[in-house]
Formats: sequence, structure tokens, C-alpha cells
Amino acid sequence: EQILEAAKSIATATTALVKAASAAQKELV
Amino acid sequence: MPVFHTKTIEQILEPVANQVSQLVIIHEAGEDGAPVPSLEAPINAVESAVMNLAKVGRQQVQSSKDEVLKMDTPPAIDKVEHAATLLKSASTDLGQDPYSKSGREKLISGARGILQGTSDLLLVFDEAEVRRICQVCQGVREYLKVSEVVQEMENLVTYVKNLSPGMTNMSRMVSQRSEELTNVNHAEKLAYEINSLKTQLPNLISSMKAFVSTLKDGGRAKEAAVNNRKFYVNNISSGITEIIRLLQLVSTDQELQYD
Repeated sequence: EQILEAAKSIATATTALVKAASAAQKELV
Repeated sequence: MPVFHTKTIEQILEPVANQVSQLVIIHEAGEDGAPVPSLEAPINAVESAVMNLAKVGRQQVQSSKDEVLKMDTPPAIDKVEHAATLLKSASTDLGQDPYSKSGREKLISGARGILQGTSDLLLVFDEAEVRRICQVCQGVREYLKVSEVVQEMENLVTYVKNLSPGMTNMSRMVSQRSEELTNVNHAEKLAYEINSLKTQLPNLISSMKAFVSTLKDGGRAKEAAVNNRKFYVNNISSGITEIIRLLQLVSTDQELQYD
């Protein structure tokens, strides 16, 4: 359970990071 | 898009995988010409989540008795930690130059590494869970052999009392596992096998009862009763062996489609 919770946190943080990185490019496209 | 083995892993990783795929597509199409905004805060958030996962993973390794898990967890943690280092480096590169090519590439490699490493780690723990279910199945299969020494009604009652909780526990674990699998063929076959076992258990008990009765009646029809009991023991044992095989399949194993 602890591993699942920790993995969820990583997934959320990584999704937010990649979204932020993609956002500027999408505006340009 | 990677194929995720269980619904839990899929729910956790699919959004990240989708997002990373989009970033890769933008990059490979050469459309990432805009300056990348400062990613320091989100990268710090990822780093902190990675540190927590590594800590929890190492704690689990210390407390687990599963030797395979102890062996497979550290490389997965290393992979996630290495990916976090790449992201930090990407942040530095992009901080200096928001158009930095190496920064973008490190960002993509880092995000992919986080996805892959987290997936590896979740799979290591999932495989440990599968081994735990398989052990329960093996325990029940072993106990079936004890049916051969039951000769009196009193022993039969004890035998059923001992077998039933194991069988119930096994059924519950296998059913839950079946509901967790993303491969529909594997899930359906597991559900079929466990239901088949549930229906055969009363037959086994009846056959044992019949055997005990034949002994009471002076041993007439003893051979037929033994064969009948053997038939159900073998059927249930084979069913459990098949369940163990199905539990160990991964989502990309396709052989069941040709059954």
C-alpha cells in the first residue's frame, strides 16, 4: 500500500511536470 | 504506449505515460521551438516524490522475507533515482538556456526513466503479491494429499474444517487477482478455474465420505470409492496447478487466445 501511495505521488508530480513542459510547445503549435 | 499488467498499475501510470508520449511526439516532430518555462518547482516536486518512493521501497525490502523482491527492488529504485538526477540536470540546462536541446532531451529521458523505473518497482511488488497467492494455492494443493489418510468420520470432519478456510482464502485471493488483471483472457480463465474448483469441492468431500462409509461397511466397493476420491483430488490439484500457471503469466502472454 505504501509503495502504491508513493508511486501515485510520483505519477502526479511527473504528470504535472511534463504538462508544464508541453504547455509552451502546444501554444506554439 | 506500454501495456500495464494490472488495473491498479494502469490507473497510476497511464496518465503519466500519455503525457510523456505527447512530449516525445512534440519533440520528435521538431515542434518544440518555444522556450521551456522554469521547471524548477515541478522537478523539485518529482525529486521529493522519488526520494519518498526510494525510502518506502528500501524499508519494504528490509521488512520483506521475499528474496526475489529483495533482489529486484534496488535496480528499480536506482533507475528512478537516476531519472530524477537527469531531470535536475535538465532543469539546470533549461534554466541557463530555455531553448537548450540537451535540456529538452534530458527532460524526456528523465520523464521516461521515472515512468519506467516506477513501473519496474510496481511490477516487482506485484510479482511478490503473485508469489504470495501462489504459495497459498500450493498450500491447499499439498493439503489435498492428506485426504488419502482420512479413514474415519471424525478425521473427515477435521479435514474439512482445515481445508475449507484455505480453499476460501485461495478463492478470494484468486478472484480478486482475476478482477485486477488487464488481460481479459487471463482474467476470464482464472475466474473460470476458481469457480470450477468451488463446484468440485463438495464432490471431493462426498467421495471421502463415501470412502469412510465403505470402510465401515466392511470394505465393499472400497476400490471404487478410492478411485472416485482420487479423481476429485486429481481434478482439484490440476485446477490449482493451472491457476498457478495463469497467475504467473504477464499481460503480453497471448497463448490463451489460441486455446
